[in-house]
Amino acid sequence: TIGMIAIDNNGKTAAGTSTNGLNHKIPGRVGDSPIPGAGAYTDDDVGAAVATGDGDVMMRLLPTYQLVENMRQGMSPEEAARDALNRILKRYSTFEGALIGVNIKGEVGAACTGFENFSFCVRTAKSTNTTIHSIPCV
Amino acid sequence: SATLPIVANTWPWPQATDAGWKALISSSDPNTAVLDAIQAGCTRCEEDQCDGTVGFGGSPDENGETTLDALIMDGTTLNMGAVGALRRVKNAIGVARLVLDNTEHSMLVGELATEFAVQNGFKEESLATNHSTSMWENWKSKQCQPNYHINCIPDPSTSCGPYHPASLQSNSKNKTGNIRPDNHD
Repeated sequence: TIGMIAIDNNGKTAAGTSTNGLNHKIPGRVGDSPIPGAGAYTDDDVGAAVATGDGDVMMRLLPTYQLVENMRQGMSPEEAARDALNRILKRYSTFEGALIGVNIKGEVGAACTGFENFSFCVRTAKSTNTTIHSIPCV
Repeated sequence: SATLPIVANTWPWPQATDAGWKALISSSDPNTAVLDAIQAGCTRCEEDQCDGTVGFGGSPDENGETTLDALIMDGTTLNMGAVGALRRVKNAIGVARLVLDNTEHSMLVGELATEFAVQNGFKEESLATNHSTSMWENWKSKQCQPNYHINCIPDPSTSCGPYHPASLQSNSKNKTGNIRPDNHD
């Protein structure tokens, strides 16, 4: 899955996803990707979030909605991502997935679990190229 | 903020970021620029079949068919468009954008989403490739392992279907832990 966030100079936000889902899924299965609050969520008042991983779990706990609401309560994007991830791990200890959040100041944070590392891409007005970031997962 | 505008995406797919960035800064309509960025970035990954987890020719289901899911959401209006289990149309995020821009609904699914897309000018074509067909045939040759069935007979951990419900106590199992960077939502 690709999960994507865009914020313009005026603080207008959008988020989205695209995926072909899991290998060998039962026909008809849909994961988190097309569900708002699961695969992606955004609100111009706060910022945006996207997720990747086990969609059958993420669609039950709405981590991108939680991440955005965490930022609304004052958390940094990284704190918000970790908290949203921990809420999943409390119920599903073997969950595998990752979250990215961006607030309307353009600050980026991410958290992941189940993978060794998680990489994501960022392009801002400060750089002339896209930067690939990699974080270790819990 | 000095860091705005910004485009970010999951996984090391900078070509998608670049496509989104280009759309964002070159859009002629400031009201749709961020949506254009999302659509352009996701479309790029669909065309590139990023890691086999986006777009056509990846993640065949138990019948060997690739289906696509996509979402696009506007943070100003909280309006959205989405498709689930879209069949035989490659540009899933494009159809999701169509749902956003040209309907009052939020999500269309399956065969009827395909019908909507085709009526609106999208090309209908197989999403299978030699690679996805090979993946499916290899899976079948390994007794359909792994799969996502539980509590059924014959034992899904050793056999292909068709399956029928069994006692919940007799055949339960934990989640397979099958999610990897090359297999994820």
